[in-house]
Amino acid sequence: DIPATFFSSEWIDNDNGLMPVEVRDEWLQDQFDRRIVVSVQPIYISDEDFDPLQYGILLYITKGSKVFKPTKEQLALDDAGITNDQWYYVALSIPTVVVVFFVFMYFFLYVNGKNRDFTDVTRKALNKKRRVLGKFSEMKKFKNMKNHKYTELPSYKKTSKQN
Amino acid sequence: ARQVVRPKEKMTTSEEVKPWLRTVYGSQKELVTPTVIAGVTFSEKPEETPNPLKPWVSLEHDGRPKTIKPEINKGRTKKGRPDYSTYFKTVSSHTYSYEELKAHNMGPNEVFVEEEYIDEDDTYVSLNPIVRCTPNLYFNKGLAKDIRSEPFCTPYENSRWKVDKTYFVTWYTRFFTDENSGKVADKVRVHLSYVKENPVEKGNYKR
Repeated sequence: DIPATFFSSEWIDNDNGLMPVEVRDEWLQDQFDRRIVVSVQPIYISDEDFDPLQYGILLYITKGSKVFKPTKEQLALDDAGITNDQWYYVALSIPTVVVVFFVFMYFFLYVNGKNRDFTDVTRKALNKKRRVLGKFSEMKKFKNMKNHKYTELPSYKKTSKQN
Repeated sequence: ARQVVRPKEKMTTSEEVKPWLRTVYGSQKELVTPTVIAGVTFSEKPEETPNPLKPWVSLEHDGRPKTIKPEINKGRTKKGRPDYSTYFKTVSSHTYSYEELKAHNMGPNEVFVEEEYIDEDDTYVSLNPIVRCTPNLYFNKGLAKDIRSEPFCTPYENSRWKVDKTYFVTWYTRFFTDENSGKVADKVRVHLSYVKENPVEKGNYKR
């Protein structure tokens, strides 16, 4: 009944004033660490009147540091031939599939080499290159362009002094 | 190439915790079953000859148990068992009149109030090997470290509890005294609740 409370012990004797708590993984709710408050409720205070934050102690629960190093047990299992190498097969299968695909592709193209006919495609491409552009004045883009007709450039008259 | 690792055989001990019999409150027979929690044996059978240098269990700041071995240095015992002073004793006042005492330095109308400390019933308390929480073991908490940690002695504020490990929460039992009846609560329960973390504090811990 106390809000946000995820663990409540049984009513225990208040003789020694201590209680062991073993931290469980599910308390973390898939997080690395969580901030919690520890509180003690005496029997004369009802759940409704009890405030965990009044005298509570704030602390963290955490997964702790993990060292990714094979343990002695893991090494012993490896030596016995009991391994968990599924990831290894997955990692190998992807490049294998790609290599097989390219080998198949090579042979397919090799076998069907004589039956291929791309002449229509190549002809079309070559015809595009040989296209005749036509007259400049008839081009749509430059049709309305006012271009002066060629006239003879003015000749320079030499003065007598220049001679 | 890697050498074959042969896991060592686990050493087992023949020393098992067995139930034992004791007599409480004069004639009442009782079977006591020892329990081991986080390496600490509770309700252990006391030794035939009391050993003053018998190790006792203290607690780290986060609540992990640690064994303390008392030493004798220059005739003095160091790291000895904790002395709880009068924290767990009950005060009883006796009022004596002049007629009762007839003290020569007492006036005829004077009364003398004597305080007597009565030891608690240690029938079950004596089975606990871990240091008990008393107000002199409180710590200071809060940002300015100016708030007493009552009623807790462990864990300290901002301790980090790791998954699968056992920690002891300790509190001063007499803190929970009912104001109406004046009696110490005989039953308590411990709650663990989630707290919304301050965004400033979040992720500051160096992993």
